[in-house]
Amino acid sequence: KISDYTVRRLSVYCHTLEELEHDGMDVVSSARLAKLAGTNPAQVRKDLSYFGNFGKRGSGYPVTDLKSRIRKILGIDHVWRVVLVGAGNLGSALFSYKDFERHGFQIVSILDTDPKKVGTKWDGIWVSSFDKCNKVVKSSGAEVAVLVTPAAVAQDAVNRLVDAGIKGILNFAPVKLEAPSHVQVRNVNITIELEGLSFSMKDLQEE
Amino acid sequence: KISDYTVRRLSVYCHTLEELEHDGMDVVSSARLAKLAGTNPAQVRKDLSYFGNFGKRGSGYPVTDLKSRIRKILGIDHVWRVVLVGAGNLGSALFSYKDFERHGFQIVSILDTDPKKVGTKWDGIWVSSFDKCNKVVKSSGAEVAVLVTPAAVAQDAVNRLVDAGIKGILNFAPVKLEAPSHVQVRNVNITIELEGLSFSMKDLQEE
Ligand SMILES: NC(=O)c1ccc[n+]([C@@H]2O[C@H](COP(=O)([O-])OP(=O)(O)OC[C@H]3O[C@@H](n4cnc5c(N)ncnc54)[C@H](O)[C@@H]3O)[C@@H](O)[C@H]2O)c1
Ligand SMILES: NC(=O)c1ccc[n+]([C@@H]2O[C@H](COP(=O)([O-])OP(=O)(O)OC[C@H]3O[C@@H](n4cnc5c(N)ncnc54)[C@H](O)[C@@H]3O)[C@@H](O)[C@H]2O)c1
Repeated sequence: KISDYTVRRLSVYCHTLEELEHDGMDVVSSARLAKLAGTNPAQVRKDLSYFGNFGKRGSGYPVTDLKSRIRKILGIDHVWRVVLVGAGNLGSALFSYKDFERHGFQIVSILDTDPKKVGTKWDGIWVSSFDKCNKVVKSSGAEVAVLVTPAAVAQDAVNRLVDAGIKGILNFAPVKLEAPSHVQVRNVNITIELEGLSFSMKDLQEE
Repeated sequence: KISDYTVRRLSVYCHTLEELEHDGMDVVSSARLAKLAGTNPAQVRKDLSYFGNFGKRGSGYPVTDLKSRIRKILGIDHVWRVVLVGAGNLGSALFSYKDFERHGFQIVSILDTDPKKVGTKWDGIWVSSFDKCNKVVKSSGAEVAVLVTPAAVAQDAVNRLVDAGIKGILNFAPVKLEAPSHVQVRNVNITIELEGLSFSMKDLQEE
């Protein structure tokens, strides 16, 4: 089984290759790709070896080709239709973040329980009542949910989303969620990013 | 140099140990810690070996002791004073997220340029004008900045924050930032979390 840490590196390689492609680079060495991605060349070669032969033969990786192959490995060569559950602060920020769409994630519906929000329109998409979860998920064709509700209602929301046919949930609510084995739940905690920053700042202070 | 991926695993070990401690566990095996953290026992032992001897001697790790040692390694045994730069949607969501304070990150000041926001108070903390960046950073003792401004103004904000003495920046704006070598900039991209979810969902579809 491929660990989540390996998958995260693949994402970083992919984003790095996009930037190199944007800068007009045709070929990149594993050494350069590793340095830009914060790892080492042996790790790059090992990560890629799980997925086949990316033949370097001493001349480096073709940037566009490697990017496309990693996108396929990550499953982002497919456009995932996303339902945003919770139209609050975090929901608003994620809704208007353009990078999602560039990587194959399109928000197609929004759900909330607040009567002041339900019935408003965000950039052409209605904010629907969570009561209509089943109908909205099915009619919008959503496969993935981004869950940005308060923790207290998150498990109930997950149960309703699973019943409606959602297959994957990106959860921000600070609570452990239960879901059947055929549904993938991935938890996000921004605190981990601050801890990474703390580590690198502490290093600096000690030098 | 310790890679960012290793540091991220340390964070996950730390959060896992907090949950075990909360559940009343005194000791945990490297096998169980690895499984809960999404990695393998050899990786746990290797990650910890960079930082000294965490002597398992076949009886497992003492939960509270290992947690405290990892907190010290991450530098979160110290309370980091944080200035929030940008009082918009993402800023609001991060401001009210209680998990930051539980891991040693306290938001002590808020900066924005919008006259409708400047002068308001969030939970006892004034939203100050970014024009007063230098004065506010110094008087609030902020060491770290969380940057949630539009991309177009982010580099200027970084320059002003560095002049004010900020040593670390957690950047959410989708732009590459330049900073002197004594200032740590860490970029966050939630898209990577969605890509991780995509990978695990794709796996499922192919089984
Ligand atoms: N994981 C992280 O790093 C991180 C960071 C910040 C915030 N959070 C969490 O994200 C969540 C959202 O934060 P926020 O600042 O946007 O909160 P918010 O209060 O601004 O928004 C929550 C929204 O959920 C809606 N809601 C309530 N019950 C609902 C239900 N049953 N179904 C659908 N929608 C419902 C509310 O009406 C509101 O619009 C919180 O749980 C918060 O703790 C996580
Ligand atoms: N990295 C990610 O995963 C991710 C996810 C969502 C949003 N974002 C990014 O985060 C940023 C904030 O998003 P948002 O939805 O909160 O936007 P927003 O428009 O709601 O908030 C931006 C805030 O910044 C303030 N501002 C503008 N110029 C400023 C300056 N010079 N100094 C201080 N404050 C200033 C605005 O007045 C506003 O209050 C954007 O750059 C967005 O692209 C990143």
